[in-house]
Amino acid sequence: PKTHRIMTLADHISHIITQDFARNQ
Amino acid sequence: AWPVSGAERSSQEIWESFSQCFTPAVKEVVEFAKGIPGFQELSQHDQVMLLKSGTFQVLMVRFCTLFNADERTVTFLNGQTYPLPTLRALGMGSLLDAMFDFSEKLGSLGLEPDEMALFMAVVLVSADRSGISDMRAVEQLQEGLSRALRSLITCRRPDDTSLFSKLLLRLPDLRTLNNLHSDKLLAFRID
Repeated sequence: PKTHRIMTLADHISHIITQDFARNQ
Repeated sequence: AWPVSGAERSSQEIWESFSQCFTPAVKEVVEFAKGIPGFQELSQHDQVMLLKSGTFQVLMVRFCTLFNADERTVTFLNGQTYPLPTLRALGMGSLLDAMFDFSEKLGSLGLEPDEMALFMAVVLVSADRSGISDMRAVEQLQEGLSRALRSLITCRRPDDTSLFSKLLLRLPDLRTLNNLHSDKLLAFRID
């Protein structure tokens, strides 16, 4: 069965930014 | 030019399509920020904090061009166009109404692409300061970018003395949009 990850727009934005800066360290 | 879609797709699929559009858009804001003169001179901590508090607002400015106020349609970044009633059914009505209103106001100012880019830079560095460690550096960056925006607009439209202040009036609108809507939920399918 398909499951979904639900998160707020703000959390999604924070997650992508943190990931980007961690990757570029 | 894209066919208006939505009828044959379930609201869940539209919701996922809407959510997935955000990921590349956020990444583009991060790259945009790194290109702002002086932004990377801020500490990494302060760069992350500004991005976390300002990205949604930059996206609101960027998404303005996706809103067709005349036809009341929204075109996602993947090219699909949806009529407002279809999206309203997803429960995004209040955010969309606010974005239509904001995009009409900003659109009426008739900014050139480079002016819009400089405005987005000002929006980002004017974002909420909570968590910022070097306040002075961020304020200096904001002052410099605002001065650049003012001189660019003034030199292009010497007789329109109100445009710059009309632009600055959009900043509180953006902060309200952010406070009202950044807690909206997104859904990502995990197969």
